Amino acid sequence: VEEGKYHDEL
Amino acid sequence: MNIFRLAGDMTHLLSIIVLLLKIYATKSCSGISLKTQELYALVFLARYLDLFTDFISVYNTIMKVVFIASSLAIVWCMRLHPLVKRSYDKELDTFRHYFLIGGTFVLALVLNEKFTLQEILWAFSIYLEAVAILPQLVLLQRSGNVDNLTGQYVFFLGAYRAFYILNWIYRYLTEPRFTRWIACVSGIVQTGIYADFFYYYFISWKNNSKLKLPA
Repeated sequence: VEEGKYHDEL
Repeated sequence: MNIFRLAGDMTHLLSIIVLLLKIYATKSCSGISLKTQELYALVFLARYLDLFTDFISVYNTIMKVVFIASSLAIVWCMRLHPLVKRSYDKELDTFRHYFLIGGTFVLALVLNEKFTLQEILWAFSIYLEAVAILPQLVLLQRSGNVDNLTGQYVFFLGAYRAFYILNWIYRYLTEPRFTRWIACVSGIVQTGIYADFFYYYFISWKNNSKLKLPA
């Protein structure tokens, strides 16, 4: 799991 | 981004527009559960804290701000607007929503992707969203008849997470290493809770009659 942009959904 | 998630986001946005339209046009919030609205505001505030820490895209940022602002505006309207607050069905909106907040927060402490404040709050927002509609469904059942705009609001709100399920299936099939159990399972639970309401909504639409829920 890469950091930062993991939760890219609303 | 894919067509399913876009459809989901737009349906979600539409549900909020329908709700704001109802309140603005009728100067009334009768039939709307303040508790559900407060839970949704809490969901957005907990989930979108990453506005301060991460940048995903312009679309993502704008939508987050819109959701936070609109959910807080609805709560403000129902609590403080001189005309609107008079029509709030306080005696019917009795669901013990603090149990939902407590229970889902404990679940988030136990079941999260990483034991950090941001991830706990994210998981909390996912679990809380799955059950946030419960006070509204209880209120609908108690008040009996559902006016068009309230019915449409709940319908669009339920449909949006159903679109997200399609989105997750699509992403699972097209992206390497796409596994988001927390969001997917919660999303299925969330959509499932709406299914009962959808049934009565569909029956009343089919019979072209006003929506009536069983007592």
